[in-house]
Amino acid sequence: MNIFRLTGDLSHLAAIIILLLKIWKSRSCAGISGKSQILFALVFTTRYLDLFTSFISLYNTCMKLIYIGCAYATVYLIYAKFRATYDGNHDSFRVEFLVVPVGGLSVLINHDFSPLEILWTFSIYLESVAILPQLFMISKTGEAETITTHYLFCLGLYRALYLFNWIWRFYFEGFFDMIAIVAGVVQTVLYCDFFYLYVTKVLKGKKLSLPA
Amino acid sequence: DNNGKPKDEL
Repeated sequence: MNIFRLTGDLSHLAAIIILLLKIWKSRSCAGISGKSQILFALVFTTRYLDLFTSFISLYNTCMKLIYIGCAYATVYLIYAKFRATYDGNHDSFRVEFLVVPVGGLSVLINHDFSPLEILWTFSIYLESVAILPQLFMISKTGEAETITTHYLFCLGLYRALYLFNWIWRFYFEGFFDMIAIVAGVVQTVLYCDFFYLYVTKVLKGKKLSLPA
Repeated sequence: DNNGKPKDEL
């Protein structure tokens, strides 16, 4: 465990909690892509099946359970409790265009052709693109609430910090996982445009709105 | 490569 890994995990946790609290406090999921949240719930479910097969540490187990629990709680709030506020018309990204290719790729390119390993690989590939329905929704409506941008920033920062973690682990532990690294780079790159808008607009006190 | 080792990252 190095500082990049720990801050990455905490940034990820912060993103998840920010989103849950935003929805809970405002009693509304306006501007949030339910499709992205379903994809994240699917990501955690397929990745953390090793909870049943191997114990790594108390930290590891607790974080996995928190991530999964929060992901399903978020989906529940969007599609059940505050369904009336869900902006389904703007959440029109076709998720099958992500899930099907990602499923095919995880069967083709993986470390080991076993069910758990393929599901883990699927979760890594899917996570890298799971935010696209949310970014698509923002590009469609042309704006995002400031709290939503904080959520996206923490979520993007998490994978960027993991990149530094992998550089660290490569130099000091000789550890690298090519599947995670390539997917992590793709994931981080998808946030670059948003990072730019976040720094140039949101951090200067302006609302994030895209030019028409 | 970490093939075969338990995955310790989240």
